[in-house]
Amino acid sequence: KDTFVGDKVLRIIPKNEAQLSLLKEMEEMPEMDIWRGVTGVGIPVDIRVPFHQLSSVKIHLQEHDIEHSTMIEDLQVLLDEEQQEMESSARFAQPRN
Amino acid sequence: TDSFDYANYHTLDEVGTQFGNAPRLKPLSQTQIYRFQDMLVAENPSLVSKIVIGQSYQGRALNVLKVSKAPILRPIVFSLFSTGGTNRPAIWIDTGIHSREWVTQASGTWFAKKIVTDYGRDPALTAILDKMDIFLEIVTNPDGFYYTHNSNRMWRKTRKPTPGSSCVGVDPNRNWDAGFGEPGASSSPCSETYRGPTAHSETEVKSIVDFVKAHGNIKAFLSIHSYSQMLLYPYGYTSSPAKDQADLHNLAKKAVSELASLYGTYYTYGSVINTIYQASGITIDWTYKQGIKYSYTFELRDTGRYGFILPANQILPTARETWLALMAIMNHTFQNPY
Repeated sequence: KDTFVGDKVLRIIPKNEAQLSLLKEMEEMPEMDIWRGVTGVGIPVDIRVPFHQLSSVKIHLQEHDIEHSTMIEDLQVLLDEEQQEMESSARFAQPRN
Repeated sequence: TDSFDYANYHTLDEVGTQFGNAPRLKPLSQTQIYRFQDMLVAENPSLVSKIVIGQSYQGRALNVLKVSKAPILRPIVFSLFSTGGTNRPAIWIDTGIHSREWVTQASGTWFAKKIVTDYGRDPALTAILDKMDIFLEIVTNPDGFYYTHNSNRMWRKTRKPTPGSSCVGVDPNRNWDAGFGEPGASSSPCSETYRGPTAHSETEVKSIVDFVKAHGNIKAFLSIHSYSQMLLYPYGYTSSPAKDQADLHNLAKKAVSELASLYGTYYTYGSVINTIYQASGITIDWTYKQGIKYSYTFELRDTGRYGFILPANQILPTARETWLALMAIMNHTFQNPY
């Protein structure tokens, strides 16, 4: 089972065409999971970044002055919550009379 | 189906929630969402029937619910040779071709119930169904859907191995014969947007292709994804405007306005290439090429910034607001025959 401990989802907002091009290059990097693709200047891009690539990606973004924020801090935490919610829902589901 | 919990996510197989390799299932095995579909058919025998348009790579049924007031024969096992004669004009809706988009399959389940509930009550839907059929494929990529529940929540592709590569699966929204292989898809099997070796190489895609061609009278094709809050029309592979661009654009504007009227959810709209990115081999470019004028793809809501793990409490609002946009497109299709 794949786990996503420490994986972050970054929301990146490109400010100009140069940053757009850089983000398009990032799309081609292995293990980058693009949740919301590169569209245009000022439009958010969401990328899931594996934990082991976080520092290099953040340095890359900072070096090019690309604005970004963390949309999901730790993906696995949310997935665990989702799993618990589903299990809880299944437990409480009553069979039809 | 009244007691089905529409406000929560459901697996394909509630029993099989152990992690591990997906078994090769027997065709037509009865699992959670499949069971819902059978129940809906059983409860509405004069309105809903189930068509099996094919099997996934791992042997799961590719079920399509047919909602029709025309006389039906049940059980119907679809074959290319069973659709003799002229079919009624129809609307196609598919949900969840990218398996990890769980809010999409959940919305599709709600749509199915909404259609049978509103028939005879909502004059607009009733008028549509008195003249047209609706086809609804709720789990368009069942192997991927199973895999998201059991092995990798973020999986979006099919599960067919690629010979000579350790990477598995094809992006089923890059596998259609419309600009196939052009920029906007990857030739690398390890990419999330791998287009596959040839157009229609994936049975999940080919089964729809065969069905659409054999039917021959589908007038609107709505392929539903999540999450970017967009309503998109052809083309994805070229920046040339579609012949019907003005009409498609005006209808998209109306549909997103209807959608926003419920909760204020903001959608952008336009052609795929201009609104999101260049994408080749996509579903709606192929359907448009087949002459289906009202070909649209939705990207459902992102409220809460959770992406593909949209909390379950977002399912019903998402489905309800999307339904308004679907009705706008279906009604326009009904009132503007071509």
